[in-house]
Amino acid sequence: GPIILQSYRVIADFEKNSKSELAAKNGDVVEVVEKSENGWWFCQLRNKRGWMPAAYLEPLDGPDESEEQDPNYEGDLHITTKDYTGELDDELNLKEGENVEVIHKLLDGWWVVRKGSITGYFPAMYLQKSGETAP
Amino acid sequence: TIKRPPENPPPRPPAEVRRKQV
Repeated sequence: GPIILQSYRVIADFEKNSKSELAAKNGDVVEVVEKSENGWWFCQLRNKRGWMPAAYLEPLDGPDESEEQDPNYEGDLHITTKDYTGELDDELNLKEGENVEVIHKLLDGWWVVRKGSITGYFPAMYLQKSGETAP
Repeated sequence: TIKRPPENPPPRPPAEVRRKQV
């Protein structure tokens, strides 16, 4: 049978920065084809397709629908796969190969991680579960 | 076929959304 895609409302203008991204305006309604854990969702808007940041989308059925996981305060061990320098105050600066504990895996691809006594946001894209090899 | 996602992390939530979450 037909595949029913979930509809999401775009909550802020998004301009694309690479060819694979999909630009959309505040108020547009897109259909989500695939959700990547790193916060990029593959969407279609009219006759166009491309990746959009999950943070710019909210379910059309209402903001109550939550797919968000609960935080895990014990921490889930991960290793950083790339150097990253935070751009906002609440982000962590980490080098490649550092061990961190993931506290909260947020759908927007910015996970709450703990390094020693410091906690902040870090891109899920640059994290890999400890003990697993890169895909 | 699904294309590969962009190589950079997605942008943080728009400023107006971050304020709402606080």
